[in-house]
Amino acid sequence: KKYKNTTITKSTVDILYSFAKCSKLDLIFGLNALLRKRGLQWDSSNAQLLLDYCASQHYNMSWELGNEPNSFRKKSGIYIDGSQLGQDFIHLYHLLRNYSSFKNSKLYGPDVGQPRKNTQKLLKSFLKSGGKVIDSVTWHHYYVNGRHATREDFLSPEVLETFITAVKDVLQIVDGTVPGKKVWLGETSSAYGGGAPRLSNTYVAGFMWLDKLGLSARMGIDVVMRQVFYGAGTYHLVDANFEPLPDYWLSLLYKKLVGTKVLKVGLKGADPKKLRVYLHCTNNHNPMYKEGDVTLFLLNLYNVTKHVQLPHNLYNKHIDEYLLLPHGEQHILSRSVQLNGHVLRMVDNKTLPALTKKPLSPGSTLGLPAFSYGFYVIKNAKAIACI
Amino acid sequence: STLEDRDFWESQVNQGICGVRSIPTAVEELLLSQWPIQEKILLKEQYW
Repeated sequence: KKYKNTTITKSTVDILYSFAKCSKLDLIFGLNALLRKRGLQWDSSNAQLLLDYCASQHYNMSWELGNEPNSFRKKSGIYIDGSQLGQDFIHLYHLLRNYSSFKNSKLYGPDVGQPRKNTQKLLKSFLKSGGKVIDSVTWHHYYVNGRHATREDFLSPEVLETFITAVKDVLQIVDGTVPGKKVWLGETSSAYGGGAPRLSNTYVAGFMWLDKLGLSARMGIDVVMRQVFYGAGTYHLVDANFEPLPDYWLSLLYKKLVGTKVLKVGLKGADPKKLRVYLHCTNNHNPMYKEGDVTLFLLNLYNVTKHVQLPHNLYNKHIDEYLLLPHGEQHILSRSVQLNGHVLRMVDNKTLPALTKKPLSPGSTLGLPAFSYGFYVIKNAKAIACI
Repeated sequence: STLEDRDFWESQVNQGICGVRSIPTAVEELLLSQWPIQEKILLKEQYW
């Protein structure tokens, strides 16, 4: 429990901010909640140095305070209960209001870990005391322990279903304390502790990632923050040599094709836990598609090819297929993917490849090979909710 | 500011916030050489 200081320089903050802005990302900065006064209230003097500087640069950013407070005691020997942390957030909220640059800044928290017993208690007391000042409730989720995870875990419908229970637990606590408050995933991935070696950075990780995106949207979690874009461990989207990994390509396709409106969808003739189906309005910023189009995405956890037939009202529609399959002899443990038969890799250091669709004629069945996933844009569907 | 800050960032500012000038090789090599050690520390802490 010994800690040494580290210094974040103004230039480092400048570099971080410019990276976010140039990548069209919104920066949320997590402040250190473990700096305490004698009476255990949060000591905000260090944070004010950073707030002063960012305000002087007119940086437009949001804020958090603390990370996984449920394990503060284990990690640092300092125990902060939910009620005290809530008051610290109120303190930070009023501090932010002192800066004209941060009058409208958002505040998120408490970034608790998975909703187990003591974490649920902490979250409840935090929301009771500080819930009114946060814009969204943030929590963290991982399916498995990176050191013990197996290939079977990554292909298990039962493991994927555990996420539903975790979401329901969190939504229930929020509903009972700050009803209507938005709930976001502030940090999430496949396996904790840096990921599962030779699994989290391969094609097979896509089942957890794509299913989490589908379930989160369906259950009302509007923002999912991936651990990590680039960094330590194997659950990164981009490796140490800046090579995109399968989950990067999956995320790119998702952003290009999937809109934010979630539609109801059903399945007949197979186990929906093994053939997992999601349906959204198509991303209406995609110039290739128009209002009313819908995007279906499917995950096949059967060890055989599944042929999916669309319902009659969609029978005469043209469909664009985006089938992602592993590339290379390692199959689903490969770190490279092919889209409709074309291997996806950067054209050069800065240029992404084209994401080439495969048009299917009306009435086609959607053939999904064993252990695979893909997207299907159904054109001219004229879905009322998407117009 | 750190060595990288000075060598890279302060010269970068006049490029405008998204001016894409590649990072000096010396700085990139320094950062990449530090990364394996950094990654070990991060992973140990994350797992802990």
